[in-house]
Amino acid sequence: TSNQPTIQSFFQQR
Amino acid sequence: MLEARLEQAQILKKVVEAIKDLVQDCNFDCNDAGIQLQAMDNSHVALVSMKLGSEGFSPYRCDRNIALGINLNSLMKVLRAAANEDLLTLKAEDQPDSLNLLFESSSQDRLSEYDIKLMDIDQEHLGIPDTEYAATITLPSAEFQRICRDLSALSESVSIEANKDGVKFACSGDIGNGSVTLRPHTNVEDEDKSTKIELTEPVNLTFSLKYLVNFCKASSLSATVRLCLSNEVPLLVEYQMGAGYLRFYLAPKIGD
Repeated sequence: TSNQPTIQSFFQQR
Repeated sequence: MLEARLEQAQILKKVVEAIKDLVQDCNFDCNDAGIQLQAMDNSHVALVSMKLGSEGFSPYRCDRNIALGINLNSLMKVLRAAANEDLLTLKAEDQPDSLNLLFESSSQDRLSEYDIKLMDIDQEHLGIPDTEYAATITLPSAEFQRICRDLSALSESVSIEANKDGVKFACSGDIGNGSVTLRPHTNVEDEDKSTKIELTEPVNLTFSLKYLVNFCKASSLSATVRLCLSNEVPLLVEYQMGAGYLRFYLAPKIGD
């Protein structure tokens, strides 16, 4: 099994 | 006010058709540069980014920034009433309650007009950093769609491994495993059928196939698709349109 991080953990909120 | 006329309704139809299963409600942000959209899917794993530049419209007029909050299912219901070749004009006031859509068929002297209600959407905007990707792969969009569809029958995840020899899509599931390897290839008769790999360093990342299959609904927008990868950053899947693009970003899966 692998983890699925969110896109927000890569792209910062503006 | 906004007034924007597209030569062919099918451009907007295909964009909405491609993203409506990923995103339900979103803002179409209009300004003098054109119409843009950015939205995450419900699970916040994928991000859609769309731009239709003002040069893709004739005429295009937008005096001030307008956010059109739209339910994509509602928009699709209206867009289905447009023929692919119809002229499509979008109109909205500066602080609009509704978006007006006009479809014109020059061959049939037919004019249809619809208004759809707008909604207030409080949307989070993410900053997408400029990235020099380690690997950029350009391939026929139908080929990418086929690979995602075939591998999704076996597994939930696919690893994409690019090196100087080619790009390998591989998966393993309960019934077994599978892989498709593409090598760089030039089709001299039809450039769009070529596979190009630009590489600065090898990459190997794992992604959820469910999302990739969803992104491939945009295949009718462009004969080719561009995959941009760097280790440990989201994958970029890009479909070019005449005066803009439809981009999907997908967070990689991590660890075992």
